[in-house]
Amino acid sequence: QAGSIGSEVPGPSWKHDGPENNQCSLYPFQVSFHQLGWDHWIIAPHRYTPNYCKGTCPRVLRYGLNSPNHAIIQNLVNELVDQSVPQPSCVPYKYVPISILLIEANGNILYKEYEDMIAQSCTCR
Amino acid sequence: KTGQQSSIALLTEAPTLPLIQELLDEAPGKEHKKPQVLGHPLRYMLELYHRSADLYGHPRENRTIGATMVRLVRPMANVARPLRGPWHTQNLDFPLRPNQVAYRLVRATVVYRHQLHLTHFHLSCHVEPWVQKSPDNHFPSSEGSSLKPSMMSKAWTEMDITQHVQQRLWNHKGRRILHLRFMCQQQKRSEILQLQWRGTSSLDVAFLLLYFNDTHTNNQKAKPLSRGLEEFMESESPLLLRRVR
Repeated sequence: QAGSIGSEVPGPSWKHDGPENNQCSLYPFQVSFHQLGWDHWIIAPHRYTPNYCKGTCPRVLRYGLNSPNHAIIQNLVNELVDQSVPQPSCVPYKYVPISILLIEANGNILYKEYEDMIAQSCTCR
Repeated sequence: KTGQQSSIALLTEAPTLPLIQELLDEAPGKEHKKPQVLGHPLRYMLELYHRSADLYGHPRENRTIGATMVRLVRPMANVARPLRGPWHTQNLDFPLRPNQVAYRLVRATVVYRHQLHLTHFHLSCHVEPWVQKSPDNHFPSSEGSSLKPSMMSKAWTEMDITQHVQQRLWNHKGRRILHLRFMCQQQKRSEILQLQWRGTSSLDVAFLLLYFNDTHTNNQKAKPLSRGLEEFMESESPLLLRRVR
């Protein structure tokens, strides 16, 4: 299994401008639960880093992108048959969970691990 | 601003997604004030959280929690009962929510004060399950083999009651309440102590911890493969027959 593109969060010098060629990549993004309007019941963590994927998908989907066969065919269809069929989109490939500590309405306290809450890498599909 | 005001409203527009359902079930409305939970219950859960996840909420790889969800249940407000013999007792009632299909109970423990300090008085305490007396009922005592408390700190003790909860309560339908009895003993009887004892609240002396594992996630991940494989294996006659019918 080859690693997917942008599997590592880029460093600070890179993060504001994005990759030079605007290629599909993972972007770090942080939000507070206050901004989401959930801080009245979530105790921890204070900040949530969901990240996001952005960028164009290349004409030739190389192996490292972890694209499924369908995406490769859709690219070919877009290029050779019908341009109204869109190119594959840049979307999250792998996710990791987040642990949350919250207070329920009745005063009980809940620790819970939510799956697929943080994007870790991106793919074109 | 828009996000703060309408995040719950947005969630209600997609109520069929499992995460959205859970958030709607568990998130109190913005109009509800955050319930005040202070003291040992909150400290215990914060410690459990920091042991299990880092500052950003990423679960630690070496976490030993053994569950994907832990619910701390506080007892219903209850005042101490009058003195009976050498024992000072309080009945602790823990309301249990209906079972969630996707979650399997893996462990239940009660955390309680084994030393209670009232002004000038020190009491030694323990907790035991309380069930209505009948000839068939067996009352496990804290000295029994299944209920061995373990010391957490100078004042708090944790005791495993998984077997008791699973056998006597977990599969019951309707409203379920776990009854425990908190019992304390002091060598010298004192009227002042009695007054202080009657003023203690059940909220300060014990709480219940329920550990669950999420079976839903595993099933969901397994589904596409098994369904695809099943359809492939059965693609000859059964599916065709059903379509014709």
